[in-house]
Amino acid sequence: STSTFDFASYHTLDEIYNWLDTLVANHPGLVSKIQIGESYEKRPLYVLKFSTGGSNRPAIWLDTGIHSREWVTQATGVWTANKLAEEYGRDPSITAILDSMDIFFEIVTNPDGYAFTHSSNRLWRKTRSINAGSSCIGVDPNRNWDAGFGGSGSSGSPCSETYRGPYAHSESEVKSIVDFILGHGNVKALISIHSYSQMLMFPYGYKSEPAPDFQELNELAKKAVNDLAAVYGTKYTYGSIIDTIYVASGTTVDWAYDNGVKYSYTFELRDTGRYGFLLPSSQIIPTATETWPALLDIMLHVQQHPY
Amino acid sequence: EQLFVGDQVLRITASNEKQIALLRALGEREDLQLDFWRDPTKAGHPSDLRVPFPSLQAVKIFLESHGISYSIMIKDVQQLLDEEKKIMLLSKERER
Repeated sequence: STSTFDFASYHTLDEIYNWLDTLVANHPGLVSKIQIGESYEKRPLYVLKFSTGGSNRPAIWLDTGIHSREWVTQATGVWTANKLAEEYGRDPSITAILDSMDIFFEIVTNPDGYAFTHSSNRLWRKTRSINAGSSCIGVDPNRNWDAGFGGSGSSGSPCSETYRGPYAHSESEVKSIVDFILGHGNVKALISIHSYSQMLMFPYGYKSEPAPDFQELNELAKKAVNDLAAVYGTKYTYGSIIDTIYVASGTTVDWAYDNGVKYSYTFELRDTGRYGFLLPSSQIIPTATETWPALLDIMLHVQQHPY
Repeated sequence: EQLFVGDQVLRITASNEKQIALLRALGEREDLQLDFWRDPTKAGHPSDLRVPFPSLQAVKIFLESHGISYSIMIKDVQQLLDEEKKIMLLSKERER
């Protein structure tokens, strides 16, 4: 059962995939597991579906681990998925959300990269696809989306950590999500969780023009980061990607927003300034715990503001 | 398994756009095998750069010669990784 799973520790891909089945078994009426595709090395891409019934309900998409070396995100994903399942029927907010919406949660969005961080190179970030004509492997899956694809906020060099790939959606890990969200047709929010540097960002990254919903997205981000800071004092900055960090082309949230998913956010989880993404496992639960109220703010806002 | 013995992560704070450009150019040098964990974005904002041990001296000389301030955020990356692995093993035993 999940009681033997140590949420305060990092786990291998197999351990996380086994745990998904345990969560489903522990919450049969609420949680199911679907496969949306395969990675480059043919690993299954699993998504947890949280649903209390109805068909094609408005939905929220969550993902962690698109950059494989950011282990605290997959670990936060596991903790958060468990919390979602445990709190349904107890927490009024979660109950309200799941009584009217579905949540789809991909915890290991880049399984090839994640397996590689355990077997060969702990600092691996990209996918593991082979780049024709180059000895360098992998594409940055957060530069491969068809939103400002190929812009200056990504690299055309296969050896770069921000290599955009040969064409938009070239990576099966990305294309599988694209096909799922477009096929579902009723996804109202997308939250992609990265680490690190304590930021909550929304579109755009590939252009400086403010998003049409800038005001609302900014206000909601402000509330979310305030509620996050209230837990342990972790300070986040927030704003559009281009204002908060820099120009970034071909990102998940820009693609989602351009495809009608109004509430699209990227979290950059904590590092309190010492470890980067080599965050000690002792910080997994504090990180997940402080992120929870911010996620709740966004999901509740989405549920209360149907569009 | 790739090891990172002696690699360091430098926290670098550029003080103007010129220094940002210098950092970006440094990052493009494939011979140095540098890895920005946090990209240089704006003056005054920290960027974090993993420097393989063989490139450490060259990078520090470069930064100092251009007056770019930095501190050592991680003194030895491999040490952190070894610690992480040890804790994971302990946790596995506990779970079992």
